[in-house]
Amino acid sequence: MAKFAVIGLGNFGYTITETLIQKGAEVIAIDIDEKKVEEAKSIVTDAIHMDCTDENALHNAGVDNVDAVVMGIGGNKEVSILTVAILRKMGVAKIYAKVDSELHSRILKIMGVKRTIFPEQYVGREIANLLVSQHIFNYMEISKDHTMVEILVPDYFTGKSLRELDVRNKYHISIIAIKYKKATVDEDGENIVKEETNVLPSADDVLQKGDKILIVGKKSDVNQLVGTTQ
Amino acid sequence: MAKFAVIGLGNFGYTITETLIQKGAEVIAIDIDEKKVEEAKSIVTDAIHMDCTDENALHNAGVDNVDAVVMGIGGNKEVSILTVAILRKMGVAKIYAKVDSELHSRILKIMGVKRTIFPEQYVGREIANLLVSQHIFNYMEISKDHTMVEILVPDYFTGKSLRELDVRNKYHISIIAIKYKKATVDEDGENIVKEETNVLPSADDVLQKGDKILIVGKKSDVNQLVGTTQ
Ligand SMILES: Nc1ncnc2c1ncn2[C@@H]1O[C@H](COP(=O)(O)OP(=O)(O)OP(=O)(O)O)[C@@H](O)[C@H]1O
Ligand SMILES: Nc1ncnc2c1ncn2[C@@H]1O[C@H](COP(=O)(O)OP(=O)(O)OP(=O)(O)O)[C@@H](O)[C@H]1O
Repeated sequence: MAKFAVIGLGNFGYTITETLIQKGAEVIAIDIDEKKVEEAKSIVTDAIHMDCTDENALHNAGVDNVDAVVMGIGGNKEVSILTVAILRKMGVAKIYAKVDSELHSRILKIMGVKRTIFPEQYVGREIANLLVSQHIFNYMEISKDHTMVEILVPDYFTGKSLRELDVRNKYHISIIAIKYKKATVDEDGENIVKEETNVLPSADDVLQKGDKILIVGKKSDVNQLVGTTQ
Repeated sequence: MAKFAVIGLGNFGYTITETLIQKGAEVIAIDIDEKKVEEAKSIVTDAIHMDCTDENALHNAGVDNVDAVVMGIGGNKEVSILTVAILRKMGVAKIYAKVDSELHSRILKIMGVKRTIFPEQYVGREIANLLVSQHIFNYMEISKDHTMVEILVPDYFTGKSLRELDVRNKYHISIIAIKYKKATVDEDGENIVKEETNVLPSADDVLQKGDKILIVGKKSDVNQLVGTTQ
């Protein structure tokens, strides 16, 4: 049974705790703020009120016996850095830490943190990418040169099957999923339109106006295709 | 030429500004903190020192003439809500706003904000998903029932071609990309190993130990496959 310690129950730490619990993991939730600890008690059995820079308290909480520790203290660099130093001294191998600047990230990485997380920067970049390409509904970096984007089916694709479109050869991208609207009836007998996702598109599937497609490819190839649909 | 106004240059607002500029858009960057405005001047021509709850100042800054406004003030709900109310009164149609709670998000949505963004929650969920499945390197929700995950090639897939594996029929998922290591030489003539991504995998591609694959499918199908690889 996977066991984690989450230190700092701000928005990030609380979400991590809540999601880990939903996925069946055990969590020790720690915060210096009694109110946050009380809030956590509704979802976690082990919610501990303590100062995470107190090495004895960390040891008593069993933080050196978990699979990984998540640091959710972005706003207070000194506390974050000191706590990571203590955790590393205690032999904690896997630490994931929220940071709020590149410098904070570099310091923690040098100290052996496995992964630093900068939510505002990560999401800021994603949103900016969506903004400049109004037809992009979703955007994700697959590697530094490749992306996945979700776009409305361009006009010149509508009514054509994937076989006819032959996007791999023509545009060097692949269509990995099609989102389409399905007229259906809800639990009250009302006619509603529901969005369905087909993640195993076949060569004979035909793209309709209003559908969305998820495409994957090199950034330059994806930008070329998306650029022409604006 | 796409034109945006970014109000609030915290980590999120600054990243949005920086990324939009990199993508060739025009940006009006606004903040009440002179230091933040000075910092922004190094990347934006239009960096304005003002209080965003001042309707005249917003009008003089040309905020009612942009394609969309991005609110980067998560921490101060009252300022965020008041400013959105003013922007809507000025006729601004497209507003994207950072929020720091579900309640904040619901309020802004009712007021007509096109999209609310809660970075700590969005990233917190992604990281928690990565944590419980140690073999997951990347995770993204494609729709409420479908995900894309990046995993190490499971042992029982190694040495087999995509045609042999027939994952669509056997596991109801599709392999949309393969990340593999390539021995190469860097600019100093040093032998290095570089990670390459193949986003157009063909049926004859063979998966090697140590490769990573990006798979797409219904959450239940993906979890079933990933669950068995732990
Ligand atoms: N020394 C400490 N020991 C334990 N918890 C602490 C300590 N210092 C701060 N915290 C807690 O860490 C939590 C997160 O801190 P803070 O709000 O500074 O980070 P944040 O990165 O801005 O959070 P968010 O995830 O909401 O963006 C708070 O609940 C705070 O009480
Ligand atoms: N009335 C205002 N007018 C203009 N700018 C403001 C106003 N109030 C706050 N700001 C600016 O908004 C920016 C972001 O505010 P704040 O730090 O509260 O938000 P945040 O959501 O925590 O930011 P981050 O993106 O760093 O997480 C700050 O630079 C601040 O100076």
